[in-house]
Amino acid sequence: SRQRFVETFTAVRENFQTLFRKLFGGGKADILLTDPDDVLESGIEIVARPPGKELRSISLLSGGEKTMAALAMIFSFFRAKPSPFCLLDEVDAALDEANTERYNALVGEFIADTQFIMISHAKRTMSIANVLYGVTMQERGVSKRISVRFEEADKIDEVLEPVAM
Amino acid sequence: SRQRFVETFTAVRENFQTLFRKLFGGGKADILLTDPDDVLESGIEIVARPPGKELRSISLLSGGEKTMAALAMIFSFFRAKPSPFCLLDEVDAALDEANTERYNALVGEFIADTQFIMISHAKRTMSIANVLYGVTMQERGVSKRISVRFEEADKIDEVLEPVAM
Amino acid sequence: MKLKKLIVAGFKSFADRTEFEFDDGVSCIVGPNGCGKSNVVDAIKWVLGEQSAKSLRGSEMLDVIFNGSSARKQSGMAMVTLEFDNSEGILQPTANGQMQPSETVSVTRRLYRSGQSEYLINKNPARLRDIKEMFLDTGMGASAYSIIEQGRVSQFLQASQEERRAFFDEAA
Amino acid sequence: MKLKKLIVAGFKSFADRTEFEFDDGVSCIVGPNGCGKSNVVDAIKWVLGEQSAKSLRGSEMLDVIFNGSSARKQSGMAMVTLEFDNSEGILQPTANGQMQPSETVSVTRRLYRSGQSEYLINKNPARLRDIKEMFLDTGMGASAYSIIEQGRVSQFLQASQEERRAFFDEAA
Ligand SMILES: Nc1ncnc2c1ncn2[C@@H]1O[C@H](COP(=O)(O)OP(=O)(O)OP(=O)(O)O)[C@@H](O)[C@H]1O
Ligand SMILES: Nc1ncnc2c1ncn2[C@@H]1O[C@H](COP(=O)(O)OP(=O)(O)OP(=O)(O)O)[C@@H](O)[C@H]1O
Ligand SMILES: [Mg+2]
Ligand SMILES: [Mg+2]
Repeated sequence: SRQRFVETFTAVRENFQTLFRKLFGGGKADILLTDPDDVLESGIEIVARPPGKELRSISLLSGGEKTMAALAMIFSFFRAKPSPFCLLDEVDAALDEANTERYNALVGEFIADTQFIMISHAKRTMSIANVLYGVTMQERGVSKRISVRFEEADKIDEVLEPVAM
Repeated sequence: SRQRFVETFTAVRENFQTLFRKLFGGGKADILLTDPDDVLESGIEIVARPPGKELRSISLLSGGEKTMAALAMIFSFFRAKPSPFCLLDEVDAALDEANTERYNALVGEFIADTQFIMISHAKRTMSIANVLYGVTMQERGVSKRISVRFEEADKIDEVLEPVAM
Repeated sequence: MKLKKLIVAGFKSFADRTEFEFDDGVSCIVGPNGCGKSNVVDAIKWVLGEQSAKSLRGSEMLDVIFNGSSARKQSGMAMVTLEFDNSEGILQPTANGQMQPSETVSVTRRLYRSGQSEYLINKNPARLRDIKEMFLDTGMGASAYSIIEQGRVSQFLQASQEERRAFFDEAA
Repeated sequence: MKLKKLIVAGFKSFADRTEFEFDDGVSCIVGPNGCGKSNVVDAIKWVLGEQSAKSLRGSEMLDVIFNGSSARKQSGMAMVTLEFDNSEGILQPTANGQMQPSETVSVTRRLYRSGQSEYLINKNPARLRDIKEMFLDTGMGASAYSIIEQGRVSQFLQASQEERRAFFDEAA
């Protein structure tokens, strides 16, 4: 219904303005209805300006900047409509160390109400987990779960390396 | 012309069969004409079977396996039709340490005839470079090149971290 | 309504029955390329009722059944069970049209090579729509943003203005 | 036919004139997110004659001109120069219809805010087609596989069978 869409849109929009600034350490972002007079059919435009930079189309953002803006969007939905759990598969692939840390810090703000299951190759992301699940193929072609201790996370690839070829 | 296409296709195909096995440490892969009777219009199918696994559609491959198969393809073209230079922008984003090493080793086989310029966040990939170029924004919004020593590559993010926000 | 336990057997690369027990907070699944981490995400999507084989990286739904390795024969069936902590009573499972409140709710899905499917809620036979209805209004139905698959994080940014609209509508 | 030097000025985030000197072997460009690494790739594509703004992540070609920061005004022009080591004589630059063999070949492209474009080969005015023709048959024309942009490595795998065919045709 029109009412419900407007409520959701307004909530997500406010969250996005805030969470973008949190993930980028400043700057400005917004989502806009391309056709405010036709709410039920309107498309949605995204504008984003990292701190210190001028406003330009989001296509020009770097790979890491696009990921951070997208994460701000995803978590804005979460804050508007909490979900009991969240699965994030290698969302940090394009992020440098500093941005990985900011993304990890943001996750920390949501764990009260949401259970997170992440997949990552990044040691930094592994370090915020309460528990690590190792998945490996000791027998080729067959997956197996093994327990992994945090101290092993640093050499996780040797610990979990599949059977030598 | 038909002749030229068939020659290129045959060369790329042979290279792909070899390079796939090199990057995966075994297994089997091939490229096929979907319509061998209509060479000039035929589409191209790819089949790939990592070592120890059964043959199934390439869509089921993991993110890292898809990257490795794609790299085998790209380098197969290179070997068939050498290019004087090659720019690779974060092609290792989805790779674990072991696969990053195999990809780096493969690059090593091509440097005699090809000049490589890579962009990467991976320390391992940085370590195979003859020279590192740092790009940073000491002034916000303005890119600048700075010299980076290999010993600094480990803490590259602190060395090149843009101006604090 | 947290996840308590995931059990996979014969699902994709998990030829053998494998259990994951999940706690509160943040869990991280780690391991080398191609070892099965994203297949765990596929298993959760599948048991919650995913009907698109493409969305599970396959070309047909039978692709989710373990189809063998160089040392193993293929499985005859794929099975996934997901157990939820329902101590807050958010989920209201029904069996035979009757409400059956329970502290733990488990959902099971099976697919046989024959193409035959089975669904269970708390060990009772159910239909796919019972599972979908049970999760409606729990915030989980719109998995559009609670499950972010590998390579898809920037999807919302790259989508067209109309596609983003559809995303909102689904979430609203 | 190796790259010797890249000079960018007013191109995307490179407001100031910046030089990169390239050696044989492997060079690696490193730095934090959003600092300009992929913009270097865009600069090389652009000076070699890229005509699609979309392929440079822009919506129009004027998007490649530095358009200011919080502390700087925008540039009036984008300029990129790429110098090649031509000691093997592979490139055959022409000026005014005349062959001009040279040990080093430099290609320059400029774009002004007015929309006006300029191209130079070895400091002589040239047309875009002169640049493209000079690179034909050097193995560089088909940059389809000699330049792999961020996020595009699996493109060949994910393309349709017909799209892959086009890729081959371009390379053949
Ligand atoms: N039906 C099936 N039977 C057996 N193996 C399968 C089946 N479907 C997929 N696989 C295998 O599962 C593997 C992919 O696993 P997955 O995508 O979970 O890897 P991953 O751990 O996420 O790796 P990455 O880090 O590269 O993303 C592939 O090698 C694929 O061949
Ligand atoms: N015309 C322009 N004027 C000024 N800045 C621009 C212009 N076009 C693009 N930019 C900026 O350049 C930055 C992107 O740079 P680039 O894509 O090279 O980053 P990167 O170093 O590759 O980062 P990542 O590691 O995240 O991929 C963006 O912040 C973008 O706003
Ligand atoms: Mg994966
Ligand atoms: Mg980049």
